[in-house]
Amino acid sequence: KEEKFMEAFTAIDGFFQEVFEELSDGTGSLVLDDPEEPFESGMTIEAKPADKPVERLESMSGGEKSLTALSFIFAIQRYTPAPFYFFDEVDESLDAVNVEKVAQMIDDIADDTQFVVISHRSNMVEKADRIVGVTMQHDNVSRVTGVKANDGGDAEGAAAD
Amino acid sequence: KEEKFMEAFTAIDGFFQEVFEELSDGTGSLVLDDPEEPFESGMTIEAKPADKPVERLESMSGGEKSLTALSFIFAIQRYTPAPFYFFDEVDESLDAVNVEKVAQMIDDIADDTQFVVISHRSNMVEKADRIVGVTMQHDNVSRVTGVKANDGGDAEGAAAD
Amino acid sequence: MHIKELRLDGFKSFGEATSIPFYEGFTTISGPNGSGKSNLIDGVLFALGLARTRGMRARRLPDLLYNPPDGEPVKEASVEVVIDNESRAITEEEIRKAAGEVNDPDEIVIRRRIKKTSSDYYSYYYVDDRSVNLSDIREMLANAGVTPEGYNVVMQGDVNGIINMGPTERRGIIEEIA
Amino acid sequence: MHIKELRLDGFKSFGEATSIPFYEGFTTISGPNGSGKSNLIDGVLFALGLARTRGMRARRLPDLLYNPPDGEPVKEASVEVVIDNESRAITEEEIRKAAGEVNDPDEIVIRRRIKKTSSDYYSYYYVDDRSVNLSDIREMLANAGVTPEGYNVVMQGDVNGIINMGPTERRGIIEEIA
Ligand SMILES: Nc1ncnc2c1ncn2[C@@H]1O[C@H](COP(=O)(O)OP(=O)(O)OP(=O)(O)O)[C@@H](O)[C@H]1O
Ligand SMILES: Nc1ncnc2c1ncn2[C@@H]1O[C@H](COP(=O)(O)OP(=O)(O)OP(=O)(O)O)[C@@H](O)[C@H]1O
Ligand SMILES: [Mg+2]
Ligand SMILES: [Mg+2]
Repeated sequence: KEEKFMEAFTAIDGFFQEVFEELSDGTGSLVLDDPEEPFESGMTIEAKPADKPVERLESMSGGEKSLTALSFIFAIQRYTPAPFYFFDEVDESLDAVNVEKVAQMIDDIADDTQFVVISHRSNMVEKADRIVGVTMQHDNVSRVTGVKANDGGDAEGAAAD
Repeated sequence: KEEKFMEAFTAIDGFFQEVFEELSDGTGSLVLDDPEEPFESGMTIEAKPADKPVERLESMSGGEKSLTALSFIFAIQRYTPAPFYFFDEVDESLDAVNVEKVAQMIDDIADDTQFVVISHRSNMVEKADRIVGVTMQHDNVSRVTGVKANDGGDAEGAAAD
Repeated sequence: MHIKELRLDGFKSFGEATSIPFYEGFTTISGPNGSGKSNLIDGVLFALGLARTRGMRARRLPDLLYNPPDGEPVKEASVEVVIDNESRAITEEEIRKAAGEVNDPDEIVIRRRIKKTSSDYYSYYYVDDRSVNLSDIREMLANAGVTPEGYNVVMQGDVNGIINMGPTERRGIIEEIA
Repeated sequence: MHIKELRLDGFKSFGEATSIPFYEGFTTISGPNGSGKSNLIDGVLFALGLARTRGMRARRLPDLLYNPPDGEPVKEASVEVVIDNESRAITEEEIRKAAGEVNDPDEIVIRRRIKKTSSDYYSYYYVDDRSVNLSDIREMLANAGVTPEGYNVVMQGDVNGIINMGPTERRGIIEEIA
């Protein structure tokens, strides 16, 4: 059982390092508190953004924490690929440059996988091939307003900034 | 002691109803779980957005929760006014229209109070009279790049979206 | 394999039967706070058996039934996920195992329905209109790489969840996948 | 009354002495993730005695000293808040009570400094360069409406905190203000 865990851990850690390097300008890795007894202790994430000392997840800035946790999620997805992905507002704490990087990574994954992302951030919404609008009508009924093909022009995402 | 509490509670609830009505198209109020024994129980918030049934804070959408919690904070500020306010990324879950409403309320308060807001959302950043940019230099040293007077034109907020 | 259509009727804020086409590639969903975007995701989780009720932000199954501002909640809610299976990510064998027969292996319709009677609430599951168990659906999807622990559906708040969880719980995420 | 200048030296990511002017009205601060925006807020909380160390996301006071990527943390950090007091939100009497004398009642400089010696860490507080106690600063500011429980400084995560806290804790917020 411990073998199976270490196998998954090592693989996911490997993917994490790749993803994190792509999304931030730094290096990072998953860290077992006690590699000898993984089931007796926990796992944290350490990251070294470019030109900064190593930091544990707990002491990063709000957006750095989000980017690190998202990288962990992408790593899990690389380990157990699925035919479709749904993301609900994962970019809330990110600055615009980081939103762009995450949007680009999703766009690449979406070349051969279906990826659906809910977002309020304009450069995420406008990166998509298609944009679905949702509004609430007066009788408390949700309405889906058109699935608009997005050619990078004026997008459906009028509600995003 | 209970009297002092009920006095503050009633006043803050009054302000909450005003603020919430201004920010959402609905009505809301603070609710004591047990008005007879306020110190034995807790307080929740109920809100009725326009055309929707009454909802407790716990069952609202992500952005509705944020808007409600922010309204509570504004109500507290109206009860105990201060000479300056600092807000650090309070608009993360809000859609662009709600960011605009909150920005407008802050702008009004700032007519006679100092209000400093950290944000990644462009319509919040650009509502201000002045924009301060912060960047990280190569030696892990923060640098404040210019306090730019904002006439609604191309703003310092290049890092916001 | 990809989802090509999502149909919701009476589910949470989808009081009117709504059919939404989905395509391969990158789609974004946007709209005002409280409009129903996360409810859409809840619909997918509901139909594919990927979440507990609490994960769909409903205290109990009945909370998933559309409740109009004035009047009574509806008695029935259903969500249908139409899967494009041309890639055969789910084999004909697996379809037969779940549904008992193979209708059209290029397309698989998974449907879940809750219904309120005078005394209770019932949950029904269908694959290509044939009545099945939740476990049949989960098994069929797991073979195509769709599982609750795989993080292919990341809900609002999950990123913060990973940030705020204790190290033991975080290690548990990998444990579940292994 | 408003803050007219903030000076940080050796505090968290402000390794170089930095002076930032502030004005009345509405100011926004923007910049990349991890650039130091929240650290600025921490500086204000630090200088005005408005937070516990944990509130400034430092496990212990020493974590507030600027730590370069290669090399040793600095031995000293200070943050200065220059307050425009033309409105006399703080009376001359209150300045005298805190600082022992009144320098220029139109302007009040509050400064806090931590210093590491070979054996320990020391915290120093000043009003107009006169050595004072933390309680002197808090009392002087409380009269002008600046208190830790007044929510005039809302930190990153506070909004989520209010959303996620139990009803008892939420009632406690009002209790503290009353
Ligand atoms: N059973 C139900 N019947 C009717 N309406 C419901 C039901 N369950 C939830 N809702 C409504 O759905 C709304 C929330 O929808 P949802 O969480 O999908 O919003 P959202 O678009 O994700 O918003 P946000 O951008 O703030 O996250 C709530 O306002 C609530 O009133
Ligand atoms: N004592 C210290 N010495 C040097 N750098 C520090 C120190 N304490 C914190 N930092 C750095 O400050 C950075 C965090 O700054 P801060 O939290 O202010 O970012 P931010 O601009 O608010 O970002 P976000 O937009 O993500 O919230 C961290 O990357 C950390 O490396
Ligand atoms: Mg949502
Ligand atoms: Mg921050």
